[in-house]
Amino acid sequence: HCEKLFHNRDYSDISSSSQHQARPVRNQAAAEEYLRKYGWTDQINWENIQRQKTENSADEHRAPQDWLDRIKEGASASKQWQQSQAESSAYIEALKQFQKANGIPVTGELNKATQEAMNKPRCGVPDRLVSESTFMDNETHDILNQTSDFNKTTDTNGGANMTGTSKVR
Amino acid sequence: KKRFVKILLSPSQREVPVGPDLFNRAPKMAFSKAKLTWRLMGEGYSNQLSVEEQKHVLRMAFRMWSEVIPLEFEEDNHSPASMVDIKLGFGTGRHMGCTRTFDGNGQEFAHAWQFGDIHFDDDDHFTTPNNGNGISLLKVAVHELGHVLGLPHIYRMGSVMQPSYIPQDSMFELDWLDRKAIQQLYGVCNSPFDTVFDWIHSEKNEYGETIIQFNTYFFRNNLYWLYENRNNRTRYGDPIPLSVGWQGIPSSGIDAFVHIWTWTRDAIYFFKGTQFWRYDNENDQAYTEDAEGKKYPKLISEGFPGVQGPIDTAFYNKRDQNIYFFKSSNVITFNVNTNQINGYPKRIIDVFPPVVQNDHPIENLNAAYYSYHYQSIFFFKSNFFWKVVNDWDKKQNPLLPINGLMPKKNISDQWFDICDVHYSMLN
Repeated sequence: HCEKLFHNRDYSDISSSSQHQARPVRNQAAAEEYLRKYGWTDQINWENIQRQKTENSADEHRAPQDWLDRIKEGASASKQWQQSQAESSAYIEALKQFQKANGIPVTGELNKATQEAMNKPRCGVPDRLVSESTFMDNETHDILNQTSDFNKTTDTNGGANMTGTSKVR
Repeated sequence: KKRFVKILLSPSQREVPVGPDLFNRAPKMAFSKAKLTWRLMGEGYSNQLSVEEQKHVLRMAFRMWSEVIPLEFEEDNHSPASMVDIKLGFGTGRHMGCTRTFDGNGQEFAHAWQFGDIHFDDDDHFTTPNNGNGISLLKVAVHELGHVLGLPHIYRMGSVMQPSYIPQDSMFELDWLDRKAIQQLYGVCNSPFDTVFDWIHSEKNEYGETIIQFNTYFFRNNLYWLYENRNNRTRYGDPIPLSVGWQGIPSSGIDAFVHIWTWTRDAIYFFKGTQFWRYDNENDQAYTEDAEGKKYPKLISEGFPGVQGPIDTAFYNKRDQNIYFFKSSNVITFNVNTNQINGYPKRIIDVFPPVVQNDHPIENLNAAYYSYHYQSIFFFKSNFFWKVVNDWDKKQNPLLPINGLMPKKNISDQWFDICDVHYSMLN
């Protein structure tokens, strides 16, 4: 075995096997984290994240810090159960909204179709943002999500416009 | 700090084709400058593509937005990084001091900050356009730029702002609704044109039959656009420099285009200053000498006795076989059969009276254009146009004056998204 001492200047010879693989969403905990991360559970203040000095942990499955603090403070079992129920319903509601937005049957269950949608390559910007001046607010967002008719002029008789609808520049 | 301002969109401030209800919402944020700089950071080059390929694709992504809004982008590799408006880079895991860690191959492929920077996850397999396998860097870049400019995710089929990546067989483009979305923030492109015309040419179809076709062109300064009337937009990839598409005529500032088309004559002329050129359709370039031995360019006064250049604009009216030359507040008609002007010059306002009082360009027209698509004549001045009353208008309303000018409208309300791009992005 002879290890290469020098690599190509553009690192093109470094094999992809060294790439870190993203953890797919396969269970409820991962789905919850996905929904939280992309703003389906609570809207995210994206600009605040940009300004943060400390990084959120790369461990996606660690419970939120405030939840652990409440455990340490010895919250009562019934209080914990109520909170768990609230979070569960929030999760289901978020999941339903996600399913609806993605054209998946709205079941509130993490089924195969939902997992597939969550595991698609996607942009890291959250889907739901706080309704400040950051980006557009969600109401404008909803208007943009509607399809709308527009008046397309039709060709008159006499010379046809030779240009087609090709998308090739 | 990024240079942006909170703006209240209102009809008096921006020409934005939106309903009044949207103006009552929270103020929208947008860059306030007309030109933004960008840079692909040296420490953020991708390991997958050559630097040239990366820059080429990013340049194309910036250009695609520039083609639909009055905003230009210029690559800046010299200024201090803090002065660059948009910085882009590729990274993996914890990258470039970013607060958001990439997750490796799969799922998240990029993110962007409004009015800020764009990061691409180099653990994901990015490809150049027309390279089928992998994630199109162009599509991702256009999407992330949309965020930088102020757009959120949009759950609409066909939108470039959908959060999930959707592979496509052919090149993608910004569709009508995506254009409207970004124009809600930045307004529409609205600048005067030098000349507008339909270029008639004949071709043979598959059966050997000659068919007559037309293309609509808009000229401004040194650029031109082919306008697709059916699609309410310009041809993808336009504008193009005049010198590339129209060889032999001046490379900027064309005053007029005239196509004399009779049973016995078929000649195309371009005018600039005191001169004019004849265009050779067969060879797609200007004549230096035509079949009749006439050399070009010629003085307007020689080719059209009685007409002194420079002119503002002109058009050929096939109904009366006159060329209408416009200069200041006057119009001169030149008959192509007699080669003479007759009883002119006259005031434009007398020959083409206003339908609505005081709604008239009066003088210094930018362009006069007969549209085969609309079967109407239009006068252009500044950002507005006036339609000349035609037979159909008269049938609808017999009280309209012959050759009257209908009330003015915004050019951008009828011909959409004819936008300049930065010269560095021209092919």
